[in-house]
Amino acid sequence: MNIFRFAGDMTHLASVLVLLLKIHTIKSCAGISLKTQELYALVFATRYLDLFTDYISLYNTLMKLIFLGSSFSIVWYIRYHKIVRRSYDKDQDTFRHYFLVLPCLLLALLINEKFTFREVMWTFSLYLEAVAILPQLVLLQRTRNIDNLTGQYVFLLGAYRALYILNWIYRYFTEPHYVHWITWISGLVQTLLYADFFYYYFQSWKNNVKLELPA
Amino acid sequence: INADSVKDEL
Repeated sequence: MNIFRFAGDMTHLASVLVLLLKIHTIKSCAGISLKTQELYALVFATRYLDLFTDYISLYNTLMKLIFLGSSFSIVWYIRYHKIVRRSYDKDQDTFRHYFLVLPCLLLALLINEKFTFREVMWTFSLYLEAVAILPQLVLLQRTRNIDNLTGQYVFLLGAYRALYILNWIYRYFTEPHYVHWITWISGLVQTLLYADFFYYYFQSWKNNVKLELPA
Repeated sequence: INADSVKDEL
């Protein structure tokens, strides 16, 4: 464990807690893409298949349970909670996320480190996580005005993967034969997808104006 | 679990 990875995990944890806090306290999911949340639940479900078979550390198991629990409860809130669901803007959240799932699955079947069910599922979760934010970014473009909790959520979500890239660089230089191209490339793609959001987020923060994304 | 594998990450 290194500081970059720990900071990345804490940032990731903060992003899901910010979202849960927003939904649970103000009972609203305005501006939140249910599709991105469903994709994230799928990412965690396919990545943490080893939850009950390989014990790595208490920290690892605990964090996996938190991510699984939070992502599925967020989906539940937006889908079924009688108050929260009313603020879900399904006419705007129209990204066909199934078009993301299938290519990621096919790609995982083609490009993976080992052709086993667990490894393909794990690789699928990496590719899917890289594009899971797209419905959310599209929704933000459409709804234009971004309340700051949603802005913070997306920012933290992007920052966590950027910190993971630092972690991979650190591990590459400190651990012999630590090479995982699939992880690195999908993590880089994921972070680049946030790049334009980061740019506008930083601009709005610097000029102290409300975050507006160009149409 | 060989700790150097990336599977020890979240």
